[in-house]
Amino acid sequence: MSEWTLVIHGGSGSMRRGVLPEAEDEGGRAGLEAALKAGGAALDAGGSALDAVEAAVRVMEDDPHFNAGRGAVFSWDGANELDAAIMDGTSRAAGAISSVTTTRNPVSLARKVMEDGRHVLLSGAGADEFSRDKGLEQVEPDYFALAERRRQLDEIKAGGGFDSAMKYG
Amino acid sequence: TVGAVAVDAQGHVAAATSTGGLTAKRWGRIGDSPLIGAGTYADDRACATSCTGSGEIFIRAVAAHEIAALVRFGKLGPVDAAGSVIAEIGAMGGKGGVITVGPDGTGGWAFNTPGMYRGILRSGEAPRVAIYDDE
Repeated sequence: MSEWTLVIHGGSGSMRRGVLPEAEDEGGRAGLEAALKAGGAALDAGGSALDAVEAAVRVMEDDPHFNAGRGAVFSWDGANELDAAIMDGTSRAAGAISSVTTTRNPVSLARKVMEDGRHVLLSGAGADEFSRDKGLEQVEPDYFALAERRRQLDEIKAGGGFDSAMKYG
Repeated sequence: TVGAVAVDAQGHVAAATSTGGLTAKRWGRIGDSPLIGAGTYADDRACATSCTGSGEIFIRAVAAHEIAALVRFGKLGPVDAAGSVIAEIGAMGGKGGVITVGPDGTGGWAFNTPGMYRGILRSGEAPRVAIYDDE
């Protein structure tokens, strides 16, 4: 069997044993395992490191336990504005997007930017337009709008508006 | 924020990061995740890194590229380099973590918060996931 390694993260913060609700603990671990499985399958099939990191991140973007994709936190104005980047160590080709609102998997949009090769970082409405032109899966903005994240926004705004304790990503 | 780094059977590395950013962010605020070199960086000559945490400080520390530079020029292993940069970020008042992997398969994480959702899988081995800093 050929050698490969995959490492993932789902965000760092104030999670403490016994304080993080058990359901969140179990859900987070299950999400991590699903992401490792997806990325590992790509590598096992002889796929590139690039394929593997995209596959793993896509799984976590679809998982509401993590602050990315469908699970993203809210901005002050009550929107979900998503950022992502990807980089290939072979050529140091890179792609990144910021403040997109309608692409289901932002990491795949970042990869499209990298593969297009003309730019490295696209943002906002222009990045949303690029995503549509490249035929990526589109969703309505409220696909990302989860009640728990809205509650967190309300809590943070009530407390002065800045999550200095990194309580919510 | 979520991220992944990998080295494949050919010894090539890659990194990816994705995030919703900061709760209650204003004015079009963008953190380190989409900034190549700050939150995401990959270079076969060094390592691949994805970051999560106080974006403003990871940007000012150019964290992901700094780890690659420490590997390339400082001859540190990726995880030692990551620890060094997280210590520097802590000294700058920042909190967060990184994951990293080198072309030879050495890899892991460093973080200075009570927890980080993290996992590692190597060919032929069982996956390992963790959340708290004492795991």
